[in-house]
Amino acid sequence: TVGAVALDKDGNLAAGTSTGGMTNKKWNRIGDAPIIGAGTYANGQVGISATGWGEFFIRATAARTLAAKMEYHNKNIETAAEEVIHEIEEMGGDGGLIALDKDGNVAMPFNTAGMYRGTVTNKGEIEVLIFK
Amino acid sequence: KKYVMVIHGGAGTITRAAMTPEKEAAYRQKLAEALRTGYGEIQSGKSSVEAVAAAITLLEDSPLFNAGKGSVFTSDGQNEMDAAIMFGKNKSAGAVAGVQTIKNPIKAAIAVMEESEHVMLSGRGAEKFAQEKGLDIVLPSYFWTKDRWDGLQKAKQNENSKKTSKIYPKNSFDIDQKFG
Repeated sequence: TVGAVALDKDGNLAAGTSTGGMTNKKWNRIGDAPIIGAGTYANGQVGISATGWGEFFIRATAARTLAAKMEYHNKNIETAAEEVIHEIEEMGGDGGLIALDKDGNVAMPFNTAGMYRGTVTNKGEIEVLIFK
Repeated sequence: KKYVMVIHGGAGTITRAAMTPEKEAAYRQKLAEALRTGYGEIQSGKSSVEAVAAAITLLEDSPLFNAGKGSVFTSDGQNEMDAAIMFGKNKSAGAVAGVQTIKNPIKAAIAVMEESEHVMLSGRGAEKFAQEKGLDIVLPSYFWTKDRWDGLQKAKQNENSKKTSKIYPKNSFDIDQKFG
Protein backbone atom coordinates (compact mmCIF):
# COMPACT_ATOMS: atom_id res chain seq x y z
CA THR A 1 0.00 0.00 0.00
CA VAL A 2 1.19 3.54 -0.80
CA GLY A 3 -0.29 6.88 0.21
CA ALA A 4 0.25 10.61 0.10
CA VAL A 5 -1.22 13.74 1.68
CA ALA A 6 -0.44 17.16 0.20
CA LEU A 7 -1.07 20.81 1.15
CA ASP A 8 -1.11 23.17 -1.83
CA LYS A 9 -0.43 26.90 -2.06
CA ASP A 10 -4.15 27.67 -1.70
CA GLY A 11 -4.12 25.86 1.64
CA ASN A 12 -6.14 22.92 0.33
CA LEU A 13 -5.41 19.35 1.43
CA ALA A 14 -5.79 16.12 -0.55
CA ALA A 15 -5.22 12.54 0.58
CA GLY A 16 -4.72 9.48 -1.64
CA THR A 17 -4.10 5.76 -1.13
CA SER A 18 -3.37 2.95 -3.62
CA THR A 19 -2.88 -0.72 -2.86
CA GLY A 20 -2.39 -4.17 -4.34
CA GLY A 21 -4.35 -5.62 -1.42
CA MET A 22 -3.29 -8.71 0.52
CA THR A 23 -1.17 -11.68 -0.58
CA ASN A 24 -3.27 -14.81 -1.17
CA LYS A 25 -6.46 -12.75 -0.89
CA LYS A 26 -9.73 -14.62 -1.53
CA TRP A 27 -13.39 -13.86 -2.30
CA ASN A 28 -12.76 -10.34 -3.71
CA ARG A 29 -11.89 -9.13 -0.21
CA ILE A 30 -11.62 -5.33 -0.04
CA GLY A 31 -9.44 -3.60 2.59
CA ASP A 32 -9.57 -0.06 4.00
CA ALA A 33 -7.60 1.77 1.30
CA PRO A 34 -10.50 2.54 -1.09
CA ILE A 35 -13.02 3.15 1.69
CA ILE A 36 -13.43 6.88 2.35
CA GLY A 37 -13.28 7.47 6.11
CA ALA A 38 -11.43 4.21 6.78
CA GLY A 39 -8.09 4.27 4.93
CA THR A 40 -8.42 7.62 3.15
CA TYR A 41 -9.97 10.93 4.23
CA ALA A 42 -9.48 14.70 3.84
CA ASN A 43 -11.42 17.78 4.93
CA GLY A 44 -10.44 21.43 5.29
CA GLN A 45 -8.43 20.69 8.45
CA VAL A 46 -6.52 17.40 7.90
CA GLY A 47 -5.72 14.67 5.35
CA ILE A 48 -5.05 11.02 6.22
CA SER A 49 -3.83 7.88 4.42
CA ALA A 50 -3.55 4.56 6.27
CA THR A 51 -1.81 1.21 5.75
CA GLY A 52 -2.16 -1.96 7.75
CA TRP A 53 -4.58 -4.72 8.63
CA GLY A 54 -7.45 -3.24 6.67
CA GLU A 55 -10.31 -4.93 8.51
CA PHE A 56 -9.39 -3.09 11.71
CA PHE A 57 -9.04 0.29 9.99
CA ILE A 58 -12.51 -0.20 8.49
CA ARG A 59 -14.10 -1.16 11.81
CA ALA A 60 -12.38 1.76 13.55
CA THR A 61 -13.30 4.16 10.72
CA ALA A 62 -9.72 5.22 11.35
CA ALA A 63 -9.22 8.17 8.97
CA ARG A 64 -12.50 9.88 9.79
CA THR A 65 -12.07 9.27 13.53
CA LEU A 66 -8.72 11.06 13.47
CA ALA A 67 -10.34 14.03 11.69
CA ALA A 68 -13.28 13.99 14.10
CA LYS A 69 -10.98 14.08 17.14
CA MET A 70 -9.44 17.26 15.72
CA GLU A 71 -12.78 18.75 14.65
CA TYR A 72 -14.88 18.07 17.75
CA HIS A 73 -12.31 17.61 20.53
CA ASN A 74 -9.78 20.18 19.28
CA LYS A 75 -7.02 17.59 19.61
CA ASN A 76 -3.80 18.25 17.73
CA ILE A 77 -2.80 16.00 14.85
CA GLU A 78 -0.16 14.09 16.83
CA THR A 79 -2.52 13.25 19.71
CA ALA A 80 -5.43 12.35 17.44
CA ALA A 81 -3.23 10.10 15.27
CA GLU A 82 -1.60 8.30 18.20
CA GLU A 83 -5.01 7.67 19.79
CA VAL A 84 -6.38 6.12 16.59
CA ILE A 85 -3.44 3.73 16.21
CA HIS A 86 -3.72 2.86 19.91
CA GLU A 87 -7.43 2.12 19.56
CA ILE A 88 -6.72 -0.15 16.59
CA GLU A 89 -4.04 -1.94 18.62
CA GLU A 90 -6.53 -2.41 21.46
CA MET A 91 -8.87 -4.08 18.94
CA GLY A 92 -6.05 -6.47 17.93
CA GLY A 93 -5.06 -4.86 14.65
CA ASP A 94 -1.85 -3.20 13.51
CA GLY A 95 -0.48 -0.87 10.87
CA GLY A 96 0.17 2.83 10.53
CA LEU A 97 -1.03 6.08 9.02
CA ILE A 98 0.20 9.43 7.78
CA ALA A 99 -1.59 12.70 8.43
CA LEU A 100 -0.98 16.34 7.45
CA ASP A 101 -3.01 19.33 8.66
CA LYS A 102 -3.78 22.71 7.13
CA ASP A 103 -1.01 24.38 9.18
CA GLY A 104 1.67 22.00 7.89
CA ASN A 105 1.93 19.71 10.92
CA VAL A 106 2.44 15.96 10.32
CA ALA A 107 1.94 12.71 12.24
CA MET A 108 3.15 9.25 11.16
CA PRO A 109 2.35 6.75 13.94
CA PHE A 110 2.58 2.97 13.45
CA ASN A 111 2.69 -0.10 15.67
CA THR A 112 4.40 -2.52 13.30
CA ALA A 113 8.12 -3.25 12.93
CA GLY A 114 8.45 -0.54 10.31
CA MET A 115 6.70 1.81 7.92
CA TYR A 116 8.11 3.31 4.73
CA ARG A 117 7.45 7.03 5.12
CA GLY A 118 8.72 10.46 4.18
CA THR A 119 8.10 14.20 4.43
CA VAL A 120 8.96 17.37 2.54
CA THR A 121 8.74 20.91 3.95
CA ASN A 122 7.70 24.11 2.16
CA LYS A 123 11.46 24.77 1.80
CA GLY A 124 12.04 21.46 0.00
CA GLU A 125 13.72 19.67 2.93
CA ILE A 126 13.19 15.91 2.44
CA GLU A 127 13.32 13.20 5.08
CA VAL A 128 12.80 9.45 4.47
CA LEU A 129 12.36 6.92 7.30
CA ILE A 130 11.78 3.15 7.43
CA PHE A 131 12.23 1.81 10.94
CA LYS A 132 11.06 3.08 14.34
CA LYS B 1 8.81 23.38 10.15
CA LYS B 2 5.88 23.62 7.77
CA TYR B 3 5.31 20.37 5.88
CA VAL B 4 3.58 20.36 2.50
CA MET B 5 3.59 16.62 1.78
CA VAL B 6 3.85 13.34 3.66
CA ILE B 7 3.91 9.88 2.04
CA HIS B 8 3.99 6.23 3.04
CA GLY B 9 4.95 3.05 1.24
CA GLY B 10 3.24 0.58 3.52
CA ALA B 11 3.69 -0.69 7.07
CA GLY B 12 4.44 -4.16 8.32
CA THR B 13 7.14 -6.66 9.08
CA ILE B 14 9.97 -4.58 7.68
CA THR B 15 12.91 -6.07 9.53
CA ARG B 16 16.50 -4.88 9.41
CA ALA B 17 17.55 -8.49 8.84
CA ALA B 18 15.53 -8.81 5.63
CA MET B 19 16.56 -5.36 4.41
CA THR B 20 19.87 -5.54 2.50
CA PRO B 21 21.77 -2.22 2.14
CA GLU B 22 21.00 -2.23 -1.59
CA LYS B 23 17.31 -2.82 -1.01
CA GLU B 24 17.13 -0.12 1.67
CA ALA B 25 18.87 2.34 -0.64
CA ALA B 26 16.40 1.54 -3.42
CA TYR B 27 13.41 2.14 -1.14
CA ARG B 28 14.85 5.40 0.22
CA GLN B 29 15.68 6.66 -3.27
CA LYS B 30 12.19 5.94 -4.63
CA LEU B 31 10.44 7.55 -1.63
CA ALA B 32 12.65 10.65 -1.94
CA GLU B 33 11.88 10.82 -5.68
CA ALA B 34 8.14 10.68 -4.93
CA LEU B 35 8.50 13.54 -2.44
CA ARG B 36 10.49 15.64 -4.91
CA THR B 37 7.88 14.98 -7.58
CA GLY B 38 4.97 15.99 -5.35
CA TYR B 39 6.89 19.02 -4.08
CA GLY B 40 7.55 20.11 -7.64
CA GLU B 41 3.83 20.07 -8.39
CA ILE B 42 3.06 22.17 -5.31
CA GLN B 43 5.83 24.66 -6.07
CA SER B 44 4.50 25.15 -9.59
CA GLY B 45 1.12 26.08 -8.16
CA LYS B 46 -0.66 22.79 -8.91
CA SER B 47 -3.43 21.56 -6.59
CA SER B 48 -2.88 19.11 -3.75
CA VAL B 49 -4.82 16.51 -5.78
CA GLU B 50 -2.28 16.82 -8.60
CA ALA B 51 0.61 16.59 -6.14
CA VAL B 52 -0.84 13.44 -4.54
CA ALA B 53 -1.47 11.93 -7.98
CA ALA B 54 2.11 12.62 -9.12
CA ALA B 55 3.69 11.08 -6.02
CA ILE B 56 1.45 8.00 -5.89
CA THR B 57 1.72 7.35 -9.65
CA LEU B 58 5.49 7.19 -9.27
CA LEU B 59 5.17 4.68 -6.42
CA GLU B 60 2.56 2.64 -8.36
CA ASP B 61 5.02 2.40 -11.29
CA SER B 62 7.74 0.97 -9.03
CA PRO B 63 7.84 -2.81 -8.33
CA LEU B 64 9.06 -2.05 -4.80
CA PHE B 65 5.68 -1.22 -3.31
CA ASN B 66 2.42 -3.15 -3.00
CA ALA B 67 0.46 -0.97 -5.41
CA GLY B 68 0.23 -0.82 -9.19
CA LYS B 69 3.20 -2.59 -10.79
CA GLY B 70 4.41 -4.14 -7.49
CA SER B 71 0.99 -5.43 -6.40
CA VAL B 72 0.76 -8.74 -4.58
CA PHE B 73 -1.21 -11.71 -5.92
CA THR B 74 -4.59 -12.98 -4.83
CA SER B 75 -5.19 -16.63 -4.04
CA ASP B 76 -6.11 -17.33 -7.66
CA GLY B 77 -2.96 -15.67 -8.97
CA GLN B 78 -4.40 -12.34 -10.06
CA ASN B 79 -3.62 -8.75 -9.11
CA GLU B 80 -6.63 -6.95 -7.67
CA MET B 81 -6.01 -3.28 -6.82
CA ASP B 82 -7.85 -0.54 -4.97
CA ALA B 83 -7.32 3.23 -4.70
CA ALA B 84 -9.00 6.31 -3.25
CA ILE B 85 -8.61 10.11 -3.27
CA MET B 86 -10.30 12.83 -1.25
CA PHE B 87 -10.02 16.62 -1.71
CA GLY B 88 -10.38 18.52 1.56
CA LYS B 89 -11.54 21.75 -0.08
CA ASN B 90 -15.02 20.45 -0.95
CA LYS B 91 -14.85 16.91 0.47
CA SER B 92 -15.14 15.45 -3.00
CA ALA B 93 -13.89 11.87 -3.22
CA GLY B 94 -13.31 9.03 -5.66
CA ALA B 95 -12.33 5.36 -5.36
CA VAL B 96 -11.92 2.17 -7.38
CA ALA B 97 -11.85 -1.33 -5.93
CA GLY B 98 -10.98 -4.76 -7.30
CA VAL B 99 -9.48 -3.57 -10.60
CA GLN B 100 -7.00 -5.68 -12.59
CA THR B 101 -6.13 -3.82 -15.80
CA ILE B 102 -5.80 -0.14 -14.85
CA LYS B 103 -2.11 0.79 -14.91
CA ASN B 104 -2.49 3.59 -12.32
CA PRO B 105 -5.50 3.00 -10.04
CA ILE B 106 -5.02 6.39 -8.32
CA LYS B 107 -5.72 8.10 -11.66
CA ALA B 108 -8.94 6.11 -11.98
CA ALA B 109 -9.98 7.19 -8.48
CA ILE B 110 -9.38 10.82 -9.46
CA ALA B 111 -11.43 10.34 -12.65
CA VAL B 112 -14.29 8.93 -10.56
CA MET B 113 -14.05 12.00 -8.29
CA GLU B 114 -13.81 14.59 -11.07
CA GLU B 115 -15.74 13.01 -13.96
CA SER B 116 -18.59 11.03 -12.41
CA GLU B 117 -21.31 11.59 -9.87
CA HIS B 118 -20.19 8.52 -7.94
CA VAL B 119 -17.64 7.99 -5.18
CA MET B 120 -16.72 4.30 -5.65
CA LEU B 121 -16.72 2.07 -8.73
CA SER B 122 -15.57 -1.56 -8.64
CA GLY B 123 -14.42 -4.46 -10.81
CA ARG B 124 -15.07 -4.64 -14.52
CA GLY B 125 -17.33 -1.57 -14.43
CA ALA B 126 -14.54 0.54 -12.97
CA GLU B 127 -12.20 -0.75 -15.69
CA LYS B 128 -14.74 0.13 -18.40
CA PHE B 129 -15.14 3.63 -16.91
CA ALA B 130 -11.33 4.11 -16.80
CA GLN B 131 -11.02 3.02 -20.44
CA GLU B 132 -13.77 5.45 -21.48
CA LYS B 133 -11.88 8.24 -19.70
CA GLY B 134 -8.76 7.43 -21.68
CA LEU B 135 -6.64 6.04 -18.84
CA ASP B 136 -3.85 3.51 -19.55
CA ILE B 137 -5.26 -0.03 -19.65
CA VAL B 138 -2.66 -2.82 -19.54
CA LEU B 139 -2.67 -6.61 -19.75
CA PRO B 140 -2.71 -8.35 -16.35
CA SER B 141 0.78 -9.65 -17.17
CA TYR B 142 2.10 -6.08 -16.76
CA PHE B 143 1.72 -6.49 -13.00
CA TRP B 144 3.58 -9.81 -12.77
CA THR B 145 6.77 -9.64 -10.68
CA LYS B 146 8.79 -12.64 -9.49
CA ASP B 147 9.10 -11.35 -5.91
CA ARG B 148 5.33 -11.12 -5.48
CA TRP B 149 4.72 -14.43 -7.27
CA ASP B 150 7.19 -16.12 -4.92
CA GLY B 151 5.40 -14.42 -2.01
CA LEU B 152 2.14 -16.02 -3.07
CA GLN B 153 3.72 -19.49 -3.28
CA LYS B 154 5.15 -19.03 0.22
CA ALA B 155 1.76 -17.93 1.56
CA LYS B 156 0.13 -21.00 0.03
CA GLN B 157 2.75 -23.31 1.55
CA ASN B 158 2.14 -21.71 4.95
CA GLU B 159 -1.59 -22.12 4.45
CA ASN B 160 -1.21 -25.82 3.60
CA SER B 161 1.12 -26.47 6.52
CA LYS B 162 -1.42 -24.80 8.82
CA LYS B 163 -4.15 -27.08 7.53
CA THR B 164 -2.11 -30.15 8.39
CA SER B 165 -0.68 -28.93 11.70
CA LYS B 166 -2.69 -28.48 14.87
CA ILE B 167 -0.53 -25.79 16.43
CA TYR B 168 -2.09 -22.78 14.70
CA PRO B 169 -5.34 -21.32 16.04
CA LYS B 170 -8.11 -21.61 13.47
CA ASN B 171 -7.95 -18.22 11.76
CA SER B 172 -4.54 -16.87 12.62
CA PHE B 173 -2.97 -14.79 9.90
CA ASP B 174 0.73 -14.91 9.41
CA ILE B 175 2.04 -11.43 10.13
CA ASP B 176 3.09 -10.91 6.53
CA GLN B 177 -0.32 -11.98 5.26
CA LYS B 178 -1.91 -8.94 6.85
CA PHE B 179 -0.10 -6.27 4.90
CA GLY B 180 -0.13 -7.58 1.39
